[in-house]
Amino acid sequence: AYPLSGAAKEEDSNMDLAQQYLEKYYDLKTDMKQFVRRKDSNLIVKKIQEMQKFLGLEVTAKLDSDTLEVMHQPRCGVPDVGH
Amino acid sequence: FRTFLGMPKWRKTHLTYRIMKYTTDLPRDAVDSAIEKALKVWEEVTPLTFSKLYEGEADIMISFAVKEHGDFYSFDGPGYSLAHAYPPGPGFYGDIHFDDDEKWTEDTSGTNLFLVAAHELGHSLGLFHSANTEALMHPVYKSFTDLTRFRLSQDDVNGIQSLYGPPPASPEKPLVPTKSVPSVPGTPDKCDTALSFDAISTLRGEYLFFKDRYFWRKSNWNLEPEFHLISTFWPSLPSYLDAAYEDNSRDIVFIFKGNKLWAIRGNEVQVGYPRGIHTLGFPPTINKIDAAVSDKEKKKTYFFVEDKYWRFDENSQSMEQGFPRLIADDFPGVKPKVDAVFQAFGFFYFFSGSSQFEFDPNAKMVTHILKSNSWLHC
Repeated sequence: AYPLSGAAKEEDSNMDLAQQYLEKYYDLKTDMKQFVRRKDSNLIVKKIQEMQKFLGLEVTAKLDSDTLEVMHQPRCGVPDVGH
Repeated sequence: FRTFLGMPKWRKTHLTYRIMKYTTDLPRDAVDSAIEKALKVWEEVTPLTFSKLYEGEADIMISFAVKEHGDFYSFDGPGYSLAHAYPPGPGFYGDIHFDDDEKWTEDTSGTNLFLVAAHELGHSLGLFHSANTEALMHPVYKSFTDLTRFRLSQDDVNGIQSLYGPPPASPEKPLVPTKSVPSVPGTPDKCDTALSFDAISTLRGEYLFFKDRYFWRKSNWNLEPEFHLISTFWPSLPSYLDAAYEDNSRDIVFIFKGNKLWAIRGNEVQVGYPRGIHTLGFPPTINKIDAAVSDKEKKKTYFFVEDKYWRFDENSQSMEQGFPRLIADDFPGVKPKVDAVFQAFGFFYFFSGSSQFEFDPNAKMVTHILKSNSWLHC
């Protein structure tokens, strides 16, 4: 395996953060995990849009800086979707 | 706003809460006070009332924990998830867990406990997260530079009132009169240097100074006390009272006049009152008391009559043996007769005529002598 470039590494860790966040708060089904690694998977894009809408962000469907910033902010541990 | 799936809510309006485990970031009474303040936020817009339990199962069990703590959601260290709570219901439902890996503070230098507690209580009462970024129930923590500016948003109020309705008195009949009684000739003047009081009590974090047919209502958040007729809030209570004290754990204020006592919770005079004061264990020779105060930590209530006092054990609900004792023996420096007394910040404040004695019960000494009306912002 070749070493990831810095940008690719960062993108990867953002993807991990997003995935954990969406699993925890937006009911992203973990059993889909192995298929949602690719960032353009339809399901994870939908979940990112759902999260951006709920948190009052611009719905870009991308892990832009505003979205990443909000995901790093302290929050309540109760989910935003699902029960 | 949103509620939880199936709209779970409490089927009663008086709820109990208990703080099972404290954080070491703050003194216990600071945690108590933050939780009380957070409860008050929801009390003010609903018919709900809360009382604190010190043992047994309460509707809302509150604790601080770290990482894996026995439920499905382990905490994640400093930052990120701050706390979580469960919707209304039996057992662990309604409970609140705070992540003790956060730095809990009374101000905004860390994570403000009052703000997070108010949010989590919203969950314990049945509110889910709101997409309204101005709402308290929005999931992302937002600190305030000035905590006194904190207000529930209309979204929060709409949400909680969709579950429990508005406070008992509808807006056209304000529960809390919006304006105080205009100062009318013959009414007591709060800045009269000779002012004395009939009785004083705390009530859910506020202070009530009773005089004649009136009382001043003072809270920690407003400098200017409100001035009301007693009958505005409690039409069936007498005026020219003798004594009053709050039993914190039962969220009840006991009011004394002559050989009778009343119990009030918020605005409600409790059924089964008035009762005779001799039901507390006073001898028949006692026909009235001068003042009373309940020590919420020690759960002992002191009754002052002329130059003596009795002590009542709130746990066993009985007058203790070996009383009455002389006030001068155990409260040196406090001049009988005592008109009124209350407890605040760990001190007892005794009032006799226009003088007020701040008494430290641990040092067993008077630490300050002030004018009786020093609390009324003259």
